Amino acid sequence: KKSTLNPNAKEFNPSKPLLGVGK
Amino acid sequence: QEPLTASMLAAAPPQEQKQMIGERLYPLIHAMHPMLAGKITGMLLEIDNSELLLLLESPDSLHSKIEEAVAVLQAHQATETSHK
Repeated sequence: KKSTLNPNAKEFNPSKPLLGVGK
Repeated sequence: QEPLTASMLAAAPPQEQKQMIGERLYPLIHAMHPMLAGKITGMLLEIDNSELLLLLESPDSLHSKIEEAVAVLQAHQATETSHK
């Protein structure tokens, strides 16, 4: 079956930085 | 972070509803695919909110949906590359 997901969807930008990332 | 409920969502304007769901989805997706997290989250946010709430409650369903998004994205990128 064909996926309904759209590869051209707009990227989501989180408003808050992730906790615990980059350490 | 408190869990997202349908009633919390219903109280927010539509655009904010997607942002609220995205804020929950993004860290989960980032844990699996750090490089593609923003894109995958954006793709999944096009799904109906009611289904997105179910995905947030079901890690197995979420994981398979994330893998589906990655497969769609990779197939799309392969097509793009072959056209250049």
